[in-house]
Amino acid sequence: AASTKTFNFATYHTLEEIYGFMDMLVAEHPQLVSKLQIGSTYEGRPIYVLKFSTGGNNRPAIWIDTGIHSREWVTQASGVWFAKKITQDYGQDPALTSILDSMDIFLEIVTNPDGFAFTHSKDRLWRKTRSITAGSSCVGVDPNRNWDSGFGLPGASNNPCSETYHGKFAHSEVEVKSIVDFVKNHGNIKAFISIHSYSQLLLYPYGYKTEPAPDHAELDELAKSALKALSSLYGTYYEHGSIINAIYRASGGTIDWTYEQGIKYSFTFELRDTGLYGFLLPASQIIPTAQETWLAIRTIMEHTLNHPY
Amino acid sequence: KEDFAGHQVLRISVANEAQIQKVMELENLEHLQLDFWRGPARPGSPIDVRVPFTRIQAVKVFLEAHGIKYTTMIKDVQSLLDEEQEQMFAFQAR
Repeated sequence: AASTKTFNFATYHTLEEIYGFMDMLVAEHPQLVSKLQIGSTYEGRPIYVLKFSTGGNNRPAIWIDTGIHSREWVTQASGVWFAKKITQDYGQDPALTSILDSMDIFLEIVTNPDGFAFTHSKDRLWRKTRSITAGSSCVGVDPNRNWDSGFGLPGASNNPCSETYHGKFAHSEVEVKSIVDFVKNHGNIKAFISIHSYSQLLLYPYGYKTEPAPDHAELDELAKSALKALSSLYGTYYEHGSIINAIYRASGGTIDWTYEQGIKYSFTFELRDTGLYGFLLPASQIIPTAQETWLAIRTIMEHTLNHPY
Repeated sequence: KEDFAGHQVLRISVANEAQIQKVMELENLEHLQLDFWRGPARPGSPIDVRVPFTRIQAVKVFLEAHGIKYTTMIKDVQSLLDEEQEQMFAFQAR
């Protein structure tokens, strides 16, 4: 594409095309968007985060990531659409404008670049990282079981051949460690939204224990209003709840770690669909999925802005 | 590139904990190479699993033998992937 205006958001793209899109977006909006490299993957690919900022220094921030499980293609595609939407709506949409006038937004579109490249080159249904585990012929660690929060407890596997293998130690995966270091160095992130697919769920901590999160009531209320906004567009039905109650026990998960870092508004989305296509959601559903999800994300961002802590 | 011709995705509906345990037994049989798209959670919550072509018969017999209901969510994974690739190439060509 010659510019983001001619970029086709209604089809899936390769890693190179998405990285090219990011560079175009930065070039088109240098006052608003910048690209940070927060690390390099196991196979040496750069890990990029887009920063949307209207100034200030180390402002309170909102983090959004997509694609941590590489086969969940509708999430990276939605991330691309979110990036363009932010540049289109700043100055137009009063809610987003007030958010960006006081806060920064960090968006990591391809959170597992090695896995994503592998889904295009060898195995479309690859989920994990591509790190080699000494002593095993199986490859990769589940990056959503590798965080230092209930790490290694029930809700993950210690078998390197399992899709939910937690890795040899917490933050063993550089794709995870890069985010950990970024979050710790930044120190002022107030909301953390990690986007997966599928099964249409909005989840909050905890996944590794049944004890409710101290902010459970507020998170549940916020999830409800976010989903009200989401379903207002196409009527898409989501369920919500804590990870362990809404689906199953999962240890070493992203948002359990971010919540335990003090980031109160920690959520995971599981986007479309509920089970006609699963991970193979037709590209025709990318834009509607991104549009409805954006309404929920914006609700969470507004709440974060209006409830400083 | 991995070929998924004939692979199916089954949607399993478990009625009770005993049936979940049975499905977990399947999950632990590595030679079946099952890929759980939605893992076993609780009675009433669907379990989606991709089954390689060569294992489909055995898995269906196992489920039926234990009275575990299932439907076929995706009849042939590769055909959906082919469509996806065609759509991507068509765009790139344009």
